Amino acid sequence: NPRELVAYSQYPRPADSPQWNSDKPSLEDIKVMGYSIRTVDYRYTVWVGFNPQEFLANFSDIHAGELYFVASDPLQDHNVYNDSLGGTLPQSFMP
Amino acid sequence: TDPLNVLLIIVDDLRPSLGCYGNKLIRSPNIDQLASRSLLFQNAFAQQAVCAPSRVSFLTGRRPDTTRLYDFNSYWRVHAGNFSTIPQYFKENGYVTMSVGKVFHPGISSNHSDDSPYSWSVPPYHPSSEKYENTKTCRGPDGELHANLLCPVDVLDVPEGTLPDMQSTEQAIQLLGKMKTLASPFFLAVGYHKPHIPFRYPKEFQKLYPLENVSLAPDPQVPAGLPLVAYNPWMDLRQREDVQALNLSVPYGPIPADFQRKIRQSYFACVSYLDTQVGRLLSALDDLQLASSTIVALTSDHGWALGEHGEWAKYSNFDVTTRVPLMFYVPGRTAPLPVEGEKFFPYLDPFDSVSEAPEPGMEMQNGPSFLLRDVKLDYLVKVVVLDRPCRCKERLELWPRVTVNFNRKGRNLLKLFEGRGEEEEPHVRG
Repeated sequence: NPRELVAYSQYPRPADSPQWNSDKPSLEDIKVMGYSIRTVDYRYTVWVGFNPQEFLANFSDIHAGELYFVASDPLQDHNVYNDSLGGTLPQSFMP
Repeated sequence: TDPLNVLLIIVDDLRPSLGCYGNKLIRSPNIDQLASRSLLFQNAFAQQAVCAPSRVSFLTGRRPDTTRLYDFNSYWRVHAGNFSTIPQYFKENGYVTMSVGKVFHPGISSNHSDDSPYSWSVPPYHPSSEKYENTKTCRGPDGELHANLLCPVDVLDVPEGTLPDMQSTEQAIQLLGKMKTLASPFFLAVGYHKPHIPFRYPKEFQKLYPLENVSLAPDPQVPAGLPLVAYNPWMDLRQREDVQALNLSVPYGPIPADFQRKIRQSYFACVSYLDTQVGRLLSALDDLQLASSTIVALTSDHGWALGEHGEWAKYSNFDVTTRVPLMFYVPGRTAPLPVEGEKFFPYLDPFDSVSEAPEPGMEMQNGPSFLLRDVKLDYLVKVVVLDRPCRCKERLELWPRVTVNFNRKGRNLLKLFEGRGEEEEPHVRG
């Protein structure tokens, strides 16, 4: 079952672009959370709105996305997330 | 039939740039030797690539969204839930639990006490020389002392004439000696500080990595298609005096190529220095004849970008910052039991002539290696206390996977350590 072969990670950000506290935002400053899933084939990340009072991520509020395929791009330098939005990628890769 | 002891080694900011993970440049003979007697996981990942959330996550077995710790400013027991920790679980099951060095991240996130007394039987130990880590102890070309990023030192020349990880090793060895005489099993967690910045290490280790042998990252540019939100500006690096002197532009840099090489050189030197400390610790375990009765686990809180994607820090979701080394030595399972009188973990000097890193004892390429690293640390509990009854309601909630294994008397996990296919027991993966 592929869903059992997934590793998750996440990282918070205070804003959509780099600023002085992007590395280590305090809880109250967190506005965006990047959630990643990894499989043997790819890493998929969505950066979504985050409410630090409620500790809630809003997956309808997507700020950005990343998608890298292990076989063709092991160093994760070629983000093909936008390609995936055009429906050119198999549906099975989508969340 | 006696309970096994546990030695958990936690390294700070160590990516799997090690001989046992196929890196030909790095001299890490002692960790490689441990790997050769261990189950080695090729694809283990941290939950969040920053110290406090990652450590609380893997020590409680819960995600940051559950511990509600994404920064450094809260203590999960009062902020999110009174979640037990792995050492606490051992303590409650009759183990003497001890913490040396940086196990929990210090400060509010561990209640200014390293979660003591919940997690630890005795007050955690911190090396006295820790306080000099960020002070001006690096001799610059001007002859003055600076708070630099690159900080190879003459150990005799630094305050107290020692470094934190050296002190932690000595303390851990002393504790092992004491535990040898006690009847109770022990859980000893040793947290090493390097290769975390600043790269403050005995200067002789620099010679292992001549600059002409040190390459740049294969992809030192910020990728064109990287969303702005995904990039981190590695502000902590910029605060060091020698980096400030480079007058880098914020937030993207870049760092001049020759300085990039020096950063990588010092990171690698710190890894080899760290390896010698692990080697001394494991050699002592051997000398005390504890190698046949002690599980050894080694991992890191997260990785570190060495210039990949134009980044020089953790603080991201890239694989280079989230992937961690992870290995378990289980006596008699991942390697044959040591023969009496034979050195099982002899100290190996990284300055000795280079040889190929030995093959891992057992290796997990796919399958469960893509599960969260936290699950792997549950293995410790599964292997060691698997026959103990689970009576506590809170514990049932905390360790659902363990509860399953209590009922099954851990046979699934033991199969894994015995090298039998876990596909026979697919529920193990869940």
